[in-house]
Amino acid sequence: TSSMTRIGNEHIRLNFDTNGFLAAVTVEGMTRIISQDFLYYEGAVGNNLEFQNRSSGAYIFRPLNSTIKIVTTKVDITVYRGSLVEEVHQVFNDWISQVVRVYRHKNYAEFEWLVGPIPIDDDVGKEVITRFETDIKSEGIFFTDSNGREMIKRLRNHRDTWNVDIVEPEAGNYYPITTKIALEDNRARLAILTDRAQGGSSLKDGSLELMVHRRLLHDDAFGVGEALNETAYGQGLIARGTHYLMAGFSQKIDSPTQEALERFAQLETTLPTWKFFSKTEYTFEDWM
Amino acid sequence: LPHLGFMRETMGIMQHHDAVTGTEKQKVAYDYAKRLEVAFRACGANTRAALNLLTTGNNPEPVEGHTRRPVKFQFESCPLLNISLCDVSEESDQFVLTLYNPLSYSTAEYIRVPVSDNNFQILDHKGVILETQYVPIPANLIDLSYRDSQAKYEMVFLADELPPLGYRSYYIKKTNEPSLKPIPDPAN
Repeated sequence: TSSMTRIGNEHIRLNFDTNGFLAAVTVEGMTRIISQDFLYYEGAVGNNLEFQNRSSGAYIFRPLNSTIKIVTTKVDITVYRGSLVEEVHQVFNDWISQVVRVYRHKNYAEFEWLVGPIPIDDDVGKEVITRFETDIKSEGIFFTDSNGREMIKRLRNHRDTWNVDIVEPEAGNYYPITTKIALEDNRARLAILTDRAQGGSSLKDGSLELMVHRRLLHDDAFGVGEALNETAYGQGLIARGTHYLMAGFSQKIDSPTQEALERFAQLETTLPTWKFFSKTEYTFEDWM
Repeated sequence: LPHLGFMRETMGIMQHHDAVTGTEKQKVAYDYAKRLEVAFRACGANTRAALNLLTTGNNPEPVEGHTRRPVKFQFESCPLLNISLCDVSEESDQFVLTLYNPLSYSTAEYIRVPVSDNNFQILDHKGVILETQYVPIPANLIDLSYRDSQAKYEMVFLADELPPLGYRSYYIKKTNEPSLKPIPDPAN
């Protein structure tokens, strides 16, 4: 609609709705519904004497229940456009903000998130996630990387080598993500590249989520003997990081080609240039 | 060698499963961070020496046509660039940015440099003035009381044709002509 905010380039365009959330992504002229939001799980407070009833902590992710908390229903956004990059600055609440940007000629979008300090004045530990939701019919299948190398196929509520009864639907479907998580159907593919190792999952068809920050108030009794409640300067830690969104839509998606593009982007984002700064009093000519 | 040795020892310690997964005690985490910081600073001497050899050669004589001898630069890393903070770029009127491409193929990368003003000019090694854009650093980051920085903007430019396993340097200087300040789009 005319009230939407758009940023992008010739490869990828992002549309934001009137509430400031990502609403749709256009790639090569085709548009699909893709939303993004920050949410959090409340950490379980268990009885550490019972092996299967421990608190959420440094070793294990165990949400209190399946109810996920939303952080806001309206995002304040500011848009900056220029010849090299277009950016949407989003403020979700006092402790979550994000910059979404698309550089000229690049075929992916960046989501640079800033999360923390996670408030604990309600004495509740929190585990914050970012979630991308699409209409891709992934039928429970998603892909996670193997330490940046091959992609491993995952099927929700399933293990390849034994019959599993998943009693913790979130934690039981979380997998380690080092650089990439992806899902697809026969017409579309969505991949999120990370800048660090994170936990991730696809808890619903078409949905991808990644855990970005955690602050917990109880030890999980697996050995460390401390709650995962990191502080600095008397406050909870603030984490800043980046996700890279790559999408491919077509009548019949050429998945290997899209994956090849993802591989190049992955190399460039995980192995960026090393930057060295030097003060100088020389003129340009002398320096040259 | 002692510098590299300290980094080797640190990387050895970092292979403990508690360091990999973050299940170490908090005070151990502080110690890991301190060791990494010391190791990075120590190896900074090695990278400086290597980059000075690469960029100026080992020739103590003046280069033909120039009266000055090749200069040795202090190639400083800015470990807080991840929070848009760098003392050299924030406080200097002119500085050199050297980019080393660790990939085995030529690449292009958009570079973001935190700066306190919006009147810088970037020249590449041929003297060509590069296109730049300034974007404001997000208010939530600027408002952090313990992030000691004068930077208000990030200066964005495209570093193109970075050679594989090689470097390019850019000369960045303040000018008297301010660029357009980044102005947000009107709402909706």
